[in-house]
Amino acid sequence: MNVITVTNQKGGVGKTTTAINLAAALAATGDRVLLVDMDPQANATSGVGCKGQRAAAGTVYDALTLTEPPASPLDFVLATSTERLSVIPASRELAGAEVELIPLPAREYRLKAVLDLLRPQFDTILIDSPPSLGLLTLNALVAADRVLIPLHCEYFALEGLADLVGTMRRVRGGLNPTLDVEGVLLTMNDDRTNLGQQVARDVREFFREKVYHTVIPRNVRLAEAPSHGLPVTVYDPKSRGAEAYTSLATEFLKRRQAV
Amino acid sequence: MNVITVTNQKGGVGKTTTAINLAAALAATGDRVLLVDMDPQANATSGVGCKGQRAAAGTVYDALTLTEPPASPLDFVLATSTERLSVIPASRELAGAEVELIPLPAREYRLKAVLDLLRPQFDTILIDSPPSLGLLTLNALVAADRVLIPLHCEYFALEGLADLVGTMRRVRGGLNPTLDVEGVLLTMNDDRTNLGQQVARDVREFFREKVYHTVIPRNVRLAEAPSHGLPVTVYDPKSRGAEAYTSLATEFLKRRQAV
Ligand SMILES: Nc1ncnc2c1ncn2[C@@H]1O[C@H](COP(=O)(O)OP(=O)(O)OP(=O)(O)O)[C@@H](O)[C@H]1O
Ligand SMILES: Nc1ncnc2c1ncn2[C@@H]1O[C@H](COP(=O)(O)OP(=O)(O)OP(=O)(O)O)[C@@H](O)[C@H]1O
Ligand SMILES: [Mg+2]
Ligand SMILES: [Mg+2]
Repeated sequence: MNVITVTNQKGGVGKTTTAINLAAALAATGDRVLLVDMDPQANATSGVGCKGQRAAAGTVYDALTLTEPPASPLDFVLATSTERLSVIPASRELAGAEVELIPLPAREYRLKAVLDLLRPQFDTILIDSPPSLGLLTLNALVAADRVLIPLHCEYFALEGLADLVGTMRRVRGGLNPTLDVEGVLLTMNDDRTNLGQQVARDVREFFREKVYHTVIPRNVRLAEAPSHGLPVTVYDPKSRGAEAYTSLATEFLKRRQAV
Repeated sequence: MNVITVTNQKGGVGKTTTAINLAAALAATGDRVLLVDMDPQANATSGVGCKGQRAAAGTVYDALTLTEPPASPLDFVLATSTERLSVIPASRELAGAEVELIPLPAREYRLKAVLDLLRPQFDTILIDSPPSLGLLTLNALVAADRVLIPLHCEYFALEGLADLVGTMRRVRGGLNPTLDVEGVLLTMNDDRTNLGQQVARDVREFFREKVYHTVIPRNVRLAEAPSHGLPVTVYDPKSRGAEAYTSLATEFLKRRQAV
């Protein structure tokens, strides 16, 4: 149960920030963690200091467009400056994959084929997805055991939830029957506003115990860390952002032990 | 010069908030304004109170998949509760268009074909685009005379600019040779942080006079207004958000007169 997709088609809700910082916080507890960047913006790749880098066999684009199984899947993996944290990098060419994957056989299973070979090497695999419900996100949902949904407590983000839940139901109905929600994370939370409180109430009513107790506050150190190519737990370990993602990692591991 | 696409493939930077509130602020000055929702999330549609509604001839999905020119293009247009503000609504089915448009003839010109017929009826046409650089955004760039780029002054948003500028250059090189930047708008600005100030400096250096003097502050009334289906200029006209978008409309009109 160790492949998790961080997804929400609403833009700017904290998907990449969550994928990077939860990955780093889990690595700090001793887990071997792989971060997979499935967004053509390649923000997760640059956020861990690997901007513009390619692994021996290339980037995630190359992994998705293979014509036969890779001899050594670890050739798609790059080490980062954070101990026990590795990444499969993305690059600009990934934007073309939405269209180029369409005629390929088993187009929704391309990522799963590679990640299933890598499962034994890692305790946790986290996939960062783009803000859309196209073939790249579909590949991430088919490759995953669970989905972690970052949610910004605002009206448009709430509106998008119905689409996401609908897409997950369709994926569960065919391509990946065991897919389930790992958790819902409230991000950039501003509980001083009525709007923030109202939306948080609605979300807890709908997702109940799936909503993490840990809530990520708005903290500028989280926005600064990527420009240094470092997770916030390395960039500023005493910041509220680092503390929040460390507490999320603890809650995440507790849930895993309970399974 | 009256078709403007509000675009930035980075998610959550304020594209929809800008499209809705600039449209409403322009309508308040006496302009007849059409808002076109090209995002499958349909946030612009619900933000002006038209959630789930279809025009006589359907939604923007129907306009894009026509097999012959529409007898009456105004059949795609809905009135809103704001005077002189109309909308071409989007719906969930638009998500399929990214793939369904691919085999159609002149797939990048489908939106342009409809909007060119509507130009005489409106002073300004504003297009809200999704957070991606696929066929829907491409259609919006080909249909437009100018591009308005909302920018959140943070690292990932700055990183994405190079991709956006590259895509615009490719569109200018073939599909739409006269496409130009109308302006760059700094949104959700927090100039108390070093990060905000640093990024704003970089953006002004790169885009120079294209950057609007008007800067949109973070203001919770902007996030609340869509849950009431109203532009902020109607929901709370005295708020800092409403004032900022009203001053943007003034600056926008001044630039138009200068052309
Ligand atoms: N808790 C937080 N406090 C402050 N800033 C944050 C926080 N979380 C994310 N950010 C910043 O907000 C912006 C959006 O976050 P991020 O890029 O992680 O969202 P995303 O969902 O991955 O966006 P996209 O939809 O474009 O992939 C980024 O500039 C990020 O640095
Ligand atoms: N100046 C502002 N102050 C406060 N909240 C804002 C501001 N501008 C936008 N918002 C809120 O921030 C969130 C993101 O804005 P918006 O949805 O307009 O961005 P977008 O670029 O259209 O996102 P997407 O990439 O998903 O289309 C929304 O919840 C919106 O209400
Ligand atoms: Mg992201
Ligand atoms: Mg939007």
